[in-house]
Amino acid sequence: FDFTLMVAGESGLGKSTLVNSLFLTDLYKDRKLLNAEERIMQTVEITKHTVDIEEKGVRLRLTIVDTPGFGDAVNNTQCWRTVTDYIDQQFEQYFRDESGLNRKNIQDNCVHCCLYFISPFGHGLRPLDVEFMKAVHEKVNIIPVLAKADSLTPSEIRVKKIRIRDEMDQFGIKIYHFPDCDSDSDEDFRQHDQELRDSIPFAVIGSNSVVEAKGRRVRGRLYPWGIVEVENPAHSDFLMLRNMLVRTHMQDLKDVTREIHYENYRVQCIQN
Amino acid sequence: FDFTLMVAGESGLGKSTLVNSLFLTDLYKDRKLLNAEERIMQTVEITKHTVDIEEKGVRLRLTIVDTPGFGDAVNNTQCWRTVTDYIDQQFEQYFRDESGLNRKNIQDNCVHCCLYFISPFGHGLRPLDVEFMKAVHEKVNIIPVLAKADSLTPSEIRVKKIRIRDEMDQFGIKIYHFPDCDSDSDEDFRQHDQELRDSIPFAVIGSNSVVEAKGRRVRGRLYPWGIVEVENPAHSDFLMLRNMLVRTHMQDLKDVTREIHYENYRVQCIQN
Ligand SMILES: Nc1nc2c(ncn2[C@@H]2O[C@H](COP(=O)(O)OP(=O)(O)O)[C@@H](O)[C@H]2O)c(=O)[nH]1
Ligand SMILES: Nc1nc2c(ncn2[C@@H]2O[C@H](COP(=O)(O)OP(=O)(O)O)[C@@H](O)[C@H]2O)c(=O)[nH]1
Repeated sequence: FDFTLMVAGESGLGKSTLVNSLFLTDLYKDRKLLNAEERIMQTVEITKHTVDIEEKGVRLRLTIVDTPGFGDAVNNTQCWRTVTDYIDQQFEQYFRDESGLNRKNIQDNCVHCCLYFISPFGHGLRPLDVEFMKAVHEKVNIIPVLAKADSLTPSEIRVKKIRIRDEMDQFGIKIYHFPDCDSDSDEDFRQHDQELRDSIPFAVIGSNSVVEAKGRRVRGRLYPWGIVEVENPAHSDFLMLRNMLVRTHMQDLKDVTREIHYENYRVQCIQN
Repeated sequence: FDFTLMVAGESGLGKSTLVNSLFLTDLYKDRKLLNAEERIMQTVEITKHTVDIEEKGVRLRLTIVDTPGFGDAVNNTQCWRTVTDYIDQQFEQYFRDESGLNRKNIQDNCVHCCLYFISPFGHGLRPLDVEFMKAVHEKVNIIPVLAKADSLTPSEIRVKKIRIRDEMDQFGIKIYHFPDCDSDSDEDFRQHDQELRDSIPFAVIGSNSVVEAKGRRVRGRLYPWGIVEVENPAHSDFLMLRNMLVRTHMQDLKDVTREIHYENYRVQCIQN
């Protein structure tokens, strides 16, 4: 079972930490942090890491696509081009394989989901956020997350989520749409589904270290005023996001990528 | 007694909150937050607010210069121009007044200090930080601050401060230099002075609300995992920055502005 997850957003928003927290990996151990000189010359790149994980008995080959350098320069005009080109290249690869002779072992490298990291500090969506999401929302399932949510109080999180959802509507940004409940779903399922929709953008916290809280060892961040626990539902939406990605919606994310985003690409290819 | 303080940095880094916390004012109450549409069209502006405060019996007329829109666009090339032009215009005004007939009531609108807000999320200085500080360090006393420091653990603050000081040296950025201790200063004074130098960039936290902590009412931020207290020296350098600005170094900041930055400007004017 294969799944490709892209993480995008300015550097320093905790992308690599969240990926390691979600999948209990250490993908970025040999990442070289740039010095200030290199940061100035940096352009947007695409990096890929693949890892095998096991979740409730199911073996999963997970590919993480990262976009170092995105949004970090003084002039970020069209910096999203590198990302949209990468997504299209995977579609093209798949299109060629599908039209070829041997269709048995087609490798699916399409990007099934893009976690887009929104800074908790903006007064809403920044111009760069809007440009990026508009550039990719027809090509990939976007799931927006509110990064480093431990820098926001609960009431600030509530206000920011509503403002960001309103602004996404205002700009016509189409994010991943959770499949509607069947007419026969029970009350619990409907309620959980509504909770997911109201949590967008998911307020996430990540940590690479384990701290001691009330006698238990938890993954978290240790401040002089208290301990933030990554997996505590009162502190963030981390568990909700993880369950959604790995347990309940992974297959649907793949289906939508194939049946909608890839088909749109194929149709455009044939028409041109 | 007049003093002009400029605050600069990306929007959302807590500039207005810190100014209100430092001087117990409500300067920005009629600030209109832009909607997303307006944010896209926004250019860098200069706003000024003046307020009278009293500190230990000394009346002080404080002017706060803010730079809304700085660094918020997709393309921020030369966005610091608006700021450098403003600083030069004040020097020019002073130069004209000084060369005029009536020199008795010259109004000094020069910018005596620029608090530059560095995002706590970068992996060090961002290209925009470097460009801005290099553009203004010959014209104004820069005091760099590490914004929203409650999103960093104590060890992350230590590492970031050292990295930022190293990078400022690497790029030859000249920030405000604390006057050296006299040869006859006592040990306490020398120790405090060294502590100030080692605290750059000051890790600051601001808050507009008062919360209840251990039975006392304090200015702070209320999180599910604990309360951050603005004036608690174990939580941030807020008090150190406030004492430096208002009590110990205000006169020196004015002197350096007049004797060094303004004189440099005057010499350049005469030579051209
Ligand atoms: N406050 C806070 N800091 C975090 C969080 N996740 C990561 N960090 C810190 O942010 C820094 C940069 O994170 P990193 O994952 O490298 O960001 P990336 O550049 O987006 O991949 C590290 O020092 C982390 O310790 C979080 O959820 N909250
Ligand atoms: N975590 C954190 N949030 C802060 C701090 N200071 C202000 N804020 C919040 O950040 C938001 C924006 O602050 P504001 O002062 O308007 O930023 P400005 O645009 O730079 O003037 C507000 O919602 C504040 O509550 C701080 O020190 N830490």
